[in-house]
Amino acid sequence: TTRTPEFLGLGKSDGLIPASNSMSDVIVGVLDTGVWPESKSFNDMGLGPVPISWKGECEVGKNFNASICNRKLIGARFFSKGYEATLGPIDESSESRSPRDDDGHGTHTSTTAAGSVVEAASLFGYAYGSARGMAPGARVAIYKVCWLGGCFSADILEAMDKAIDDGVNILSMSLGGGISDYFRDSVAIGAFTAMERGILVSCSAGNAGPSSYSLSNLAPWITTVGAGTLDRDFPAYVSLGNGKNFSGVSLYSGKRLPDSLLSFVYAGNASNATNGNLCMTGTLIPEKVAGKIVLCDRGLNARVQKGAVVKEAGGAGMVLANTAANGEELVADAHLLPATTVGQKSGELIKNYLFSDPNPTATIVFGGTKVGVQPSPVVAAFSSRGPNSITAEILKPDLIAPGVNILAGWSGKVGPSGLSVDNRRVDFNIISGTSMSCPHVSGLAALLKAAHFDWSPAAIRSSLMTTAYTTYKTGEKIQDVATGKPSTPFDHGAGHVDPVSALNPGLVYDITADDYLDFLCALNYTSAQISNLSKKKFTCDSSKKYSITDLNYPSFAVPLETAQSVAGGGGGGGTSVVKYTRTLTNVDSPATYKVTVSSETESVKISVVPESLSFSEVNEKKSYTVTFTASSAPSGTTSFGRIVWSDGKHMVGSPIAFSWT
Amino acid sequence: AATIETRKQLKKKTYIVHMAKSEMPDSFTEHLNWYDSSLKSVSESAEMLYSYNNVIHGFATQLTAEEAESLEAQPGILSVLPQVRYELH
Repeated sequence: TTRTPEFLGLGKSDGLIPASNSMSDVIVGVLDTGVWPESKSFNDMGLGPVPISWKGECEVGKNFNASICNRKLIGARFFSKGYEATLGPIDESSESRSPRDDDGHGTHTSTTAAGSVVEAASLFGYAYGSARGMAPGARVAIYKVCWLGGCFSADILEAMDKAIDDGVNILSMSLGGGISDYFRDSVAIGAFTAMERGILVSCSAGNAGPSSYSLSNLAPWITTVGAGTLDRDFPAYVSLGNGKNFSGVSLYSGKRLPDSLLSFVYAGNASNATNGNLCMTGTLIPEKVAGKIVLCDRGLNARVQKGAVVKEAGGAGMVLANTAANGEELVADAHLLPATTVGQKSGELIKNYLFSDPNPTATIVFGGTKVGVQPSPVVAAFSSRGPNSITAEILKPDLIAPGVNILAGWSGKVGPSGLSVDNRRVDFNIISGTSMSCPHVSGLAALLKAAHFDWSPAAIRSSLMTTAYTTYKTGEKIQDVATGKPSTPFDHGAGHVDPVSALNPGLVYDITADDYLDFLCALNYTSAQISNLSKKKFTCDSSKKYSITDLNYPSFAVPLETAQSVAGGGGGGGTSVVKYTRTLTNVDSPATYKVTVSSETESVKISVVPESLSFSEVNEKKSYTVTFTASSAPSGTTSFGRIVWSDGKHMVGSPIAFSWT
Repeated sequence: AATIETRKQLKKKTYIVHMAKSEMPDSFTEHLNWYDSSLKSVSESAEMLYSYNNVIHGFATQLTAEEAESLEAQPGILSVLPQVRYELH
């Protein structure tokens, strides 16, 4: 990617980054649509021999020879039996029965995680710069599990099975399914074994935001990643006949519109279809749009598809207007015709002009790449949000990372819009999604793994979470583009990843596989359900009191019942008392940490005991208890706080999210 | 209607079968043989798509709904879960 290394502070702190020899021992496995091995991002220059522990291979298949792999791309497998059992044989005229990426998504995610440095990368000149993955020295292994018809759980499980055998250290999975109990969810099941073997599994949170309870990949042994913006934009301005200008975004490259203003029409008035405003295929009347700029509303079909529909009908350009579902979020696309996406407010004002002027006119002016955009990051509207619909006591997402307008490697099989009619071919593409934020964290986890090879997946996640930031340099809270207001831990988790701080967190909240078994007991899972996840014959100890709130998670989600006492403590008379126990492990010099607690509500009293923890050696553990004493509040009320342990050098922060139900 | 219902019952779907390895009968020395025997006890024609080594003890196969139900009721079977489709984000 370009820009994200600098945005994350990696560019100016190379001295903090692990030496390349330890970095090259780390292997990132990516489950996705495969790989385009010819991408310059898989250049293996400067990399030594493949680690001797590596047991993976490059599988031969259509358009894919084992010799394509190298010291960077050290593994490539494909899994299609589950897919073909359900949807029939792969149509080899449209997709390759091999690890080859015919889609682009897998090449994008894998190069984001661990692509080599490529100078002068860009998409049509947009986002120009030196592109690199987050862990450019790490090795990459690709597991193709996603095909044109989707990604099937039998294949995903087998890919995870093989990746574990092969010897990956990090698994990056930018995919998700519906919400189901952990013991039914193949990703959660596979991730449990991976976690047991010391492999960190990073998954995307989903793109179902800004609705609440919209998260995927909720298991606490998974690192769940939401998406935020960069400080980069691709402005494309709409100039109207009334002299007003509106700012949008676009990655269009090609013949520009004439300098003079063109006729401008609302798609809903150029169609006989009831949903003509959406520019669905075949709904525009060519006589009404020929040579004109067409305003289409966002929704239902793909954004780039709308542009193709306008072009097909003879339109000269397109203005794509966000609706309430997307608000002011501006996601840039490599449209096939001159086009720009504008926010909902601008869209409404432009439509007012369209509906009030008898002869509306407009043009679109493209502004290239702009950096230094503030505020940034902001939480992407599409990024899925909490609360956690399976285990309310575990806060998800865990954190956010860059996921909007990300440039990374692309497949040579498909154009940047992904449309079949797009004959353009590019080395890099710019796309958005939590699919893009997930591999950022996967690569950063690889960096931490190289620096601290003995750290558990939970320790690595803890360091990423407790050092994440939730405010801008101005002190204001990170915004949510969906509302234009400050985001909350249900949107950003612990905050935005800060890898430089994460390299030296001071303290970590570690979690062992046994701790997760206790957590499953606290969920009242049956022995069979636990065995589904752990493969062990495991029976919860009936004499032991298990508590979900004792899982040593680096964040706090506190569900509170309305007007009654709840489990975990006494209380009564409209007061809830809940206790959470946590254990911190020292991973730096001896130090004494003191706690500070902040909260935006007076309805909950928070007390931490003890208030000070002294560590005299590395790996020493100290526990503390947090007691939340909450007054009643109307159902649906939420509020937030933060617990920070600091020795003056490190800040070990944990978000708190209260929700009354 | 009866024909449609029969077809539905006979239509095979992909399932992931979780086995309790600790309950493998002594008569088996190889877990794969045990998996195969369990599968063949409900469907002579069914074949394993995958047998998993790490992430679960078990295998993926295609079964009718009736076969899946029958398999789930057998000793040593933890669960028989239908395959699920995931999507890229």
